[in-house]
Amino acid sequence: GGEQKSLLSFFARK
Amino acid sequence: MLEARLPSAVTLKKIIDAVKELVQDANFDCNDSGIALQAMDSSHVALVALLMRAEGFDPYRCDRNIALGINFATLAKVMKCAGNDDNLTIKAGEDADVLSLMFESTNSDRISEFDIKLMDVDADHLGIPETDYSATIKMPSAEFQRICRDLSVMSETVTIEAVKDAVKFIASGDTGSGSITVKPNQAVDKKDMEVTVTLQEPVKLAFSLKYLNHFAKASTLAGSVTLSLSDDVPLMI
Repeated sequence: GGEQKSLLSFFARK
Repeated sequence: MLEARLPSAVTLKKIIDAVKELVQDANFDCNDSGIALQAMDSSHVALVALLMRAEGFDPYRCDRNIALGINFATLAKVMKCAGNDDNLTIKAGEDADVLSLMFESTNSDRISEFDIKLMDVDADHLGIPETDYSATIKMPSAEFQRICRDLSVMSETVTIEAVKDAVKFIASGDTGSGSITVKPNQAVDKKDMEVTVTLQEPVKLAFSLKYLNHFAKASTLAGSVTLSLSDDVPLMI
C-alpha cells in the first residue's frame, strides 16, 4: 500500500 | 521503411486500450522480427513489455531497425476509428515524422487513413530479468479481472497468498474486508478455464489494485493469465 517504490533500477538493462 | 498489415484491427485495438492507461509516450521498436514495446508508467511502478511478432502481420516489411516515438493517448483515439474487422496497415517511411495508419473495411467500401506525428522518446533500455519465481498461478484471465474489480470495493491493496493447493486474494480496508479463494481444477475441458498453482514455496505479497486493474484490461487478449510471484521482486502478469 501507500507510495510504491520506483522499479526503474530493477528493470533497467545493465 | 516499415509496412505491416494486420488482418483484423481488433487485436491492436485491444492492445492499445490496455496499454494506454499505463504508458504515455513510448517507442514501438520495429525490426525484422516484429514490433516491440518496453515502457514504464510515469511513476516507474509498472513495466509493460509487448512483442507483436512479424508472423502476426501479413505482409510484414521492416528494412532496418526503426524506433517510432508514439503518444499512446493519440494512438488510442485513432484506433477507436477502426472497426474490429477492418484490416489495418501501419506504415512509416525512412526518417519518417509520421506513422500512417490505414483501416480498410472487409468489403473495401470504406478506407480510413490517419497520420499521427512521431516524437523523439529517449527510452531507458528496459527488460524483465530472468527470475525463478516461488509461485506461478495460471487461471482464466476474465476471472482474474473479476477478482481485481470485486476486491477494489474493499481496499486499494490486495494481498495474494499462494499455498500448496489454493491461491487467496485478500482485501481489507476501513469498511471491512473480503477474500476470494481459487482452487486448482486440473482436467477441465477448456484449457483456458484451467487453474494451476505451481509452488516452490508459499508466498504472501501485497499489490496495488490500481495497477492490477490496469493490467487486467488486457484480459480480452488471452483467455488465460499467469501470475508469477516471489518475495522482493515485482509481480509478473
